[in-house]
Amino acid sequence: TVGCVAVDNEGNLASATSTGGLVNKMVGRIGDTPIIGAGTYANHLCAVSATGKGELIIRGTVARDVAAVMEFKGVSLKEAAAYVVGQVPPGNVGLVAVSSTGEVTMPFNTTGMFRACATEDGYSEIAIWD
Amino acid sequence: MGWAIALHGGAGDIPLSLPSDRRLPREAGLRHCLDVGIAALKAHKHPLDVVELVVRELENHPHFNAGKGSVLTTSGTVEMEACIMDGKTKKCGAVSGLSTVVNAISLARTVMEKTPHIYLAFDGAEAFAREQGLETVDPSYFVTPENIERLKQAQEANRVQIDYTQPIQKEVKKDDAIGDGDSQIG
Repeated sequence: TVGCVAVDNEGNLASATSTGGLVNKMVGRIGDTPIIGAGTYANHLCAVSATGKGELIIRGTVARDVAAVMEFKGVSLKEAAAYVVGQVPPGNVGLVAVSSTGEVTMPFNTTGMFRACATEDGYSEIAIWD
Repeated sequence: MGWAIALHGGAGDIPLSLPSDRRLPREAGLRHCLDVGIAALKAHKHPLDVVELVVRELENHPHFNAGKGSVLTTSGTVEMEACIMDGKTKKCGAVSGLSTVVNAISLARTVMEKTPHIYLAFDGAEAFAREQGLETVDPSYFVTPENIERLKQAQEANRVQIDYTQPIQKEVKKDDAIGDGDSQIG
């Protein structure tokens, strides 16, 4: 799975995710990527793209939950994403997310996740493991 | 407040011993895609354009599980999926079951912008892609030798695998013992 989230200087947010799915998946299987609120979501608070075991991401409504936790608990993007990823059984999910204020987070509970990010203040990161 | 971008190329059981011939192309791909996204944001492109542009680049990179390099179904076919969403309007588009569309993410955006619907799948999605003039190719374009091997190993173990999965040690032959970051057996 691949994905990207972005926010501009005006706080406009967008999320995109694309995938081939699981190796040896049944023909006709739908994963989390195209399910709004599971593998992909964006609203006025944040944009989220997830990766991992689709069935668990769908059950966890992972991407929407990040936005909901921000909205209803009033916490930061980083706290919300960490909480949601922590609710999924270990070894099954990762996500990238940005907030309308330019906050970035890339939590995962797998061994690694191929990921990269950058912000306007000059910070950038390319990483695989913790 | 300023612009920000984040992207991923999949998660899983990626061993710390990942060989450089498998790690470096992926890191280079991430760096390239990040640069593409940064340039687009600096050029004041809308985030919808930015994420579509970046995901297209990732889809075209054969080392990631999307577009060219997509993993295979039990039948040895590709069935690609994609989704795009705009935060301000909550407009979104999604597609599933694609086997010939080069960039699934662009079809998802076309669904968002040119239909009254959110989600198209399989034959209907393929027909819509042709109607809209999106680039299509023979399904063999998406299939890599590595993914044929991964499917074979997954079927031998009767397992499905996420993007990166270490081999099951008890079922690994001695010659296969070095983790390479790709799904091997499950």
